[in-house]
Amino acid sequence: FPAGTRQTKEEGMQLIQKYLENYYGFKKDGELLVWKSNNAMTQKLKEMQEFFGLEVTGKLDSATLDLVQKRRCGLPDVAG
Amino acid sequence: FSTFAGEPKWTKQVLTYRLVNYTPDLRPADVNAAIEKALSVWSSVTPLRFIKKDRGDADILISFAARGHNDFIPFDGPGGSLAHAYAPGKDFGGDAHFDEDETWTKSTEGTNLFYVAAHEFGHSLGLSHSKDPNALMYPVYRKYDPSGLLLHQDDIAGIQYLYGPSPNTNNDQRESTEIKDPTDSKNPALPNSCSPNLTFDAVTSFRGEIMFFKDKHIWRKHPAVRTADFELISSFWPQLPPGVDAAYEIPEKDEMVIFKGNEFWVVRGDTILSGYPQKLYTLGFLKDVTKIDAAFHNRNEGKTYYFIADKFWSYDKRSQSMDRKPLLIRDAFPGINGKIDAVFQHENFLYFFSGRKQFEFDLDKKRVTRFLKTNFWFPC
Repeated sequence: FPAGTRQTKEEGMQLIQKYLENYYGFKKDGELLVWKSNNAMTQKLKEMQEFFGLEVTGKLDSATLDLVQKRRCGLPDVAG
Repeated sequence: FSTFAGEPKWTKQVLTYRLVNYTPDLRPADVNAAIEKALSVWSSVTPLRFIKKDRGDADILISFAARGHNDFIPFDGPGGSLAHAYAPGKDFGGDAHFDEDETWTKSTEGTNLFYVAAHEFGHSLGLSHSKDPNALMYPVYRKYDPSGLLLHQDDIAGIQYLYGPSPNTNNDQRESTEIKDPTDSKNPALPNSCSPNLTFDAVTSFRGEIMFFKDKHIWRKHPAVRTADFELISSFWPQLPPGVDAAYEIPEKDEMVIFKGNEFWVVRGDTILSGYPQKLYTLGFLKDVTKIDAAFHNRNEGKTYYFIADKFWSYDKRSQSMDRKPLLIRDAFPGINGKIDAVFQHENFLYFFSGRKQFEFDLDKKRVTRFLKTNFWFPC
């Protein structure tokens, strides 16, 4: 990928990881942050997309990226 | 809507709250009003009532802080997480923290404190986040629309699932100002703020609110908030006797003076200053004056007026002298005849209460400008 796009992609990855850690109880367990259809990150991302009524793709699409940048309450969306 | 795991909720209906500190983004009075209004959003649809404390512990401690702030969830600078609150319980339970790195406002710009506080107090009372994008308990901040209804049906269903509806049966979300005082079952009836026969013992301004004293209770009303809170006098000042005669505020000293019989007390917030009660004559009255009916302090004039039967005395702060003899009320306040029960000043008007009548008196025009019902200030 051209560097610019890759960098944006990494920033998006960090944003979504932080969001899922803060509000969906995601715990990075050391595994590399790569998209595998069944890994914990993807599951949490689907949970978040379902909560907000987004299309449940498990992928970091623009609607999801847009939402994680909005101001919000600091409390998690899932019990915990 | 959703609740927290285990459905924690408060087991009592009267909750206390205290502002531990203030944001520099707004005047303290605006912060107080926003917080009070945010709590009244929830008390208007449930039996819950909220009492503001100025010191000591409280069920809901409210604070502003940036980044790490002695709990396990540090804030994240401007944007992102705006605030958080804890489910009902002891210690942290119920507390609400606001991120000082936000710009707190009372408008639609920046981050509206009232709107965020109303959301956070939903957590303090036991609600978690809602998936309904129109609900107050939806986690994402939306531009505050002052013209819109804040509570959505989803929020009301959630909070009433935990606490039941407001005791006001016609449930038009109007605040019922009755607190069923558990320690007072022998009291035949609580005063009703909407009774046409409503009379008051005393009325005064108090830190931006108006306090209406009646027997053992007070109504607290912020001019900017539609609802009134109804509390026991003893919940603020346990040593004060019920059925006071008069009260007035000295805003420049942040003091309130309360009279009963030939004694008076001076309070600051919920604290009675030491050395009180004192006897009336220490104010400069003749010893045969055994009680006063009403009083107010005119901050602009620096004068305090004391009303007894159809006459009044005035004390001039500058010359530090009390009138040598009383004057007729109707001479200085044309249209106000005979004994009054209570009086207070709001902006440039005086409001005199006599039985079931209230007279608005314009201090500039020196005349009565409106005849009002005594419950004019309540959402009846």
